[in-house]
Amino acid sequence: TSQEKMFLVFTEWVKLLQRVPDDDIKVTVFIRQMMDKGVVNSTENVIQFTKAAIELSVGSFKESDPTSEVFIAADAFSKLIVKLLVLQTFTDVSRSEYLRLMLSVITMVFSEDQGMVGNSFNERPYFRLISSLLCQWEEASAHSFMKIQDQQYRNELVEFSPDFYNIIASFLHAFQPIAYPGFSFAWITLLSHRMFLPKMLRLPGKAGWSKLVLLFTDLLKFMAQYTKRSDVPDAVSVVYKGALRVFLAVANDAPGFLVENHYELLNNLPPVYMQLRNVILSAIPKNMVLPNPYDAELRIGDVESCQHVPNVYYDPVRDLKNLKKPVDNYLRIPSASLSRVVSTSLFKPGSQKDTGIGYDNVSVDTKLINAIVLHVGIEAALEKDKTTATAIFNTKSSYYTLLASMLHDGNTEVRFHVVQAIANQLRYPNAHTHWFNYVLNNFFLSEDWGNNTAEIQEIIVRTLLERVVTNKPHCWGIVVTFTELLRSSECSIMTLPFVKTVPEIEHIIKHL
Amino acid sequence: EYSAFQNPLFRPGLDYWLETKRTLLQPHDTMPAEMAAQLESSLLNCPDSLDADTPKLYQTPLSLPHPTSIFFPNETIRLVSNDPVDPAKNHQKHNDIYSRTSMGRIMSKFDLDTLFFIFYHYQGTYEQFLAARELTIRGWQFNKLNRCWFYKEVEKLPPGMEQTEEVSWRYFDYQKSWLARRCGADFIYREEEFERI
Amino acid sequence: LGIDLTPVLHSLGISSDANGRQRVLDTFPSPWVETSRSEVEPRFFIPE
Repeated sequence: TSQEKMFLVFTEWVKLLQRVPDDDIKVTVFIRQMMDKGVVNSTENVIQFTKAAIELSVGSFKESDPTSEVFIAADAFSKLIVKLLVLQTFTDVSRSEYLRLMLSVITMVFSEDQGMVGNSFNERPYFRLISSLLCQWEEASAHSFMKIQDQQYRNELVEFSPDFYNIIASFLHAFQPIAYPGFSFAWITLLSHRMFLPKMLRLPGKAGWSKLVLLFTDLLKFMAQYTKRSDVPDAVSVVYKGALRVFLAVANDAPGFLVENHYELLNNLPPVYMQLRNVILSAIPKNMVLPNPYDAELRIGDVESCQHVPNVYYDPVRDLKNLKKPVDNYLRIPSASLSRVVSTSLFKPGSQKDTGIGYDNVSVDTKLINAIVLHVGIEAALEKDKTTATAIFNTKSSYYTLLASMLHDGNTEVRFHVVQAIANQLRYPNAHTHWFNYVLNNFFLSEDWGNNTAEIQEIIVRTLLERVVTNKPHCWGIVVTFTELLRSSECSIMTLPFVKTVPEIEHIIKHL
Repeated sequence: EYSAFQNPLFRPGLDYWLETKRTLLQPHDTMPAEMAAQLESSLLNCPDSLDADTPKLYQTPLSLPHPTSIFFPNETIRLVSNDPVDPAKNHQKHNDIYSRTSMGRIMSKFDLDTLFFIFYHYQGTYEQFLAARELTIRGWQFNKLNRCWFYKEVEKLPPGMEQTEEVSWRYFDYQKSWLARRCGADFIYREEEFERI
Repeated sequence: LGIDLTPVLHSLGISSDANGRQRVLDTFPSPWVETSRSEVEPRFFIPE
């Protein structure tokens, strides 16, 4: 049958690669013959051949003696994919479509293998295929495809390389743990693969960042979905440990990625993972030196880098949806009716799962609150650059009063999430941290809350406290703000009722 | 109506693929037993660093694998020592990604002879790359034309001489004597002949 | 409350002093310590 012919061709390929180095002319001749003899000259044949190759690669893994080289066929297959991408000229289909076609066929075989009930699915051969594909592509593309003589050809391949990584990323997005639980651990290992993650972080023009954020949010969503306050399945806690190490490595190698994408990442991170949240929010731009946040002489306004507006990669205004106009109109010309529109839109029908400290679900739209708060902060910082600092550092400014009205008109839950959203912006010294520090300090000391004052103060103290009692790292902006509150002469935290009624809290505050 | 759905080659994989989209659109609120079992099996089969290593399909039989005692570790030795950063090691390659790998560390302990052996006998391998990196760190330069490694010797002259230092060049003769030899007086250093590693 | 991250950073080869900051992702063996039992060959390039 034609399938058996495909099996035969692939088997010959595997044997050849074990006998000659892959830059041997015989390898190129083999590919040439595959093209001339019609093995891969039509979509139908490419599908058939790819199906045969992946089935043989997985089959040989399952049948091999575990101590032998179980991945030879998978490695040969990944080498073949790279050779077909590099050696062929693409006219009627593009390289991207060709790669997508082969990966789609692999996806079908993979989905059946993974999805069949009672199947002894093993993720390793599929992992190895993609891992080797990444390694072989790295080798082929090193130094802008230096090994390719033809200049025009090299340019074509150099231009295709970012697409290669983004196509791999989009298939990884399809293979995410919620969709393919049997592939979860292989998936996390591929996401953090040394030939993938550093590449996606450093593609020119941040060309890999969108897909990378998508993959990280897939991981966080999986953890969020299956983390309950009451119990966390062992496998999920192992996933968490892996995620923590990967985020620490990213914070070390490419802090800018976390600095610019904190908004989207936090939108999907369950707040119960307090330390991981702090890791993401504590990322600081490379080579930035932080002034000591405990320094009593420190005046946040004097810190030079507080003049700089941090770059936010994904603009939260896109998440405001139909609230964009009311919010922007209010910022321009404040009015009670507009602020009421905002305050009444914060609730979500039914309750959403959101595992936090002390709660399992929320009835407010936390993503919308995060978006409004950060958007107001971004607009405030722009306003300051356009006009003066007093335009935003005053409690009569529309930026301040909009957030204050959300607290004033909101219920306890709304207040809690608004303060959390503000606290998420208290990071390294930058214009947002500076302004939100001002906002939170004034919220704490404000007289305008009436009999909600105690509750709002308690929420502020709780939000800051839970972020500093967690093991390090702690966010510079959180520490500075909390230190200022602790030292505040206008209102001694120690005298507040909610501190005195809980001895442990009183003890911690006194210690701090 | 998509042609893929009519294509028998995509069956039954397509159905399973669609099934995964369902769980994406409506994730299970609590993890069903079957999913927990899949997650467990994924944890058990979790790929390790050997699975993630670079594929080696064709190994040139450099040195026939001589029998070693079964007690020898069959994985590379892990030189995990966090010795403080040696201030003398200020070569910019001392901060590159290879400087903390065991292989990188082991190479820094080899003498020139061994590095030259690895460089000329392990063509195209990671070991050859590391040997070249170590030779570069030690000040040697690779000439692309005659494929020899050269070393510039700068000798401080005692004060009072008209020159303060005397420069002489040596090269490693890998073809005949397998020794470092002094270059003839006619040797002229041309930068473009040397590889920028 | 999270955990003391010092051993985790140590296992990643991340030195706490900022200036010693060396990239770790290029030689990242695996997300877990338990599955990082051998080093992995990083990318490298050999000129023609």
